[in-house]
Amino acid sequence: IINLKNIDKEYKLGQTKITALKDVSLDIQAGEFISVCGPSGSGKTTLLNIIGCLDTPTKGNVKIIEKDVINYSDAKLSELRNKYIGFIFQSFNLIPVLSTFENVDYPLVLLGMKKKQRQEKVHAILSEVGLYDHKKHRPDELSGGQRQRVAIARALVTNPKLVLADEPTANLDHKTGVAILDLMQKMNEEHNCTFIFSTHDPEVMKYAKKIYHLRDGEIQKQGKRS
Amino acid sequence: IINLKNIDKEYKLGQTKITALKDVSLDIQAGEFISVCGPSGSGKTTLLNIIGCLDTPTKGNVKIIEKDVINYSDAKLSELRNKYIGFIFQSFNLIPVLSTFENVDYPLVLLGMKKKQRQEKVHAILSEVGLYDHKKHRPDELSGGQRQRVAIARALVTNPKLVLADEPTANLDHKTGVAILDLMQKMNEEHNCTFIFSTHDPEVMKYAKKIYHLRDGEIQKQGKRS
Ligand SMILES: Nc1ncnc2c1ncn2[C@@H]1O[C@H](COP(=O)(O)OP(=O)(O)OP(=O)(O)O)[C@@H](O)[C@H]1O
Ligand SMILES: Nc1ncnc2c1ncn2[C@@H]1O[C@H](COP(=O)(O)OP(=O)(O)OP(=O)(O)O)[C@@H](O)[C@H]1O
Ligand SMILES: [Mg+2]
Ligand SMILES: [Mg+2]
Repeated sequence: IINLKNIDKEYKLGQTKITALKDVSLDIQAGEFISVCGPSGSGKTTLLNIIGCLDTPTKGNVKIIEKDVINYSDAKLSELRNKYIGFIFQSFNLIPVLSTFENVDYPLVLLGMKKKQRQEKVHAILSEVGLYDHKKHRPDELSGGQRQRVAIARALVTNPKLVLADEPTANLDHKTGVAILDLMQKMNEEHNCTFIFSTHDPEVMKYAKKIYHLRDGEIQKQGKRS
Repeated sequence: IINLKNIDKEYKLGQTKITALKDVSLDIQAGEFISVCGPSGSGKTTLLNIIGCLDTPTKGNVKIIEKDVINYSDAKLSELRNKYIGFIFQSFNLIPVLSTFENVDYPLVLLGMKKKQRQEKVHAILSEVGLYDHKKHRPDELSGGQRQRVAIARALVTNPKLVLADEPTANLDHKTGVAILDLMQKMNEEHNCTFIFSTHDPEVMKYAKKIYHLRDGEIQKQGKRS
């Protein structure tokens, strides 16, 4: 479902060149549950952004769901993301003027779903993440961990083929984090949804069936949970 | 140095009343190193915001460094914060158009410090948090954990009497997190700087000499590290 071939990603700051990713190749099948870990600045977010077609590599090729996306227009990339991919960003990216309900409803509106069906799905996912009672709160009326869970609900409500999650439990207490991971695992097992998440937490890594270790933009080694 | 008496904090959303803090009383001495923990939504950020005079309680009294701050004007509160308190926010609050250096320099400019002295201090603290080489990067050119460390550097550069840190290591890998906590501990021991930090991480809690447990806005119990 994902094929990255010899990906490089470089940034230029004045005269300085920064290598965020270096010769990364990956092959990920549908239904995998993968963790990416590594020190701060090692390239995790950059990698997730490239897989999610939110950024383009300096070199290399990207295939997502059998499609060569390197030369896709912005409109086609946007359409692919809306149809197939759920994102949980490190910075949540909630829309400040929309309520919890409206933020989670939004991707379903983009898919053209009917109102009543949307409402059922939004209520169900908000209950799963423990935020049904906060459905009218706007993001600035929520705690950090509550905002994180809204972002999680928004990513999962469309039952995407692929979910990319950047440190999805970083701001959650242990119990809430476990509830979220159990939800993700359930979606993986019941719907064959592919999950790739970055994390710093060894407890979270235990859920992954495969672990990629990044360091200075390179995949150092892969681990497999025994 | 901090005295909270029977603090309540309530929000109103339409007809709904939300209790973020309920009858919280605290007495904190100079030089303490305290952790506040609790589930998502339990009131940690609200408590830190009130201690830091960034928010006012619905009821109760707040004394910071012997001053009754309840009736202070915004200008006086701002002056008190600039002089005495360093903040590490859950959302970092970096100024997007300023570089790493300029973000960390800013509180020193507000204190009227001379340029050469400011430069030395900024370079020193950026080296301590491992970001000297990123001093020209703007926040959108940094990873999540790098931004967190800029926020930490900015909070600590003035050698404040009090540092309030809201989940300061949430987005950091273990090694980087330990380096940050060691730096904080050093400031606590050498400069008698008071630290209050919220966290979900049991490893981080181990650094604290006293732990307050919040649940649904109430302090459930205090623990003391043996
Ligand atoms: N501006 C606001 N308006 C309405 N409710 C709010 C507001 N800010 C916070 N709350 C609510 O008050 C409660 C406490 O929020 P607070 O941010 O202090 O929690 P927290 O312990 O920091 O949580 P987290 O671990 O998720 O960061 C939450 O239920 C939250 O929804
Ligand atoms: N827009 C940009 N311009 C310049 N450099 C960037 C940019 N975005 C990221 N970088 C740099 O690329 C490297 C990788 O960044 P990335 O965000 O992928 O790291 P990360 O592994 O997600 O780190 P963290 O754990 O701190 O979130 C970092 O050194 C970062 O400073
Ligand atoms: Mg990142
Ligand atoms: Mg909080």
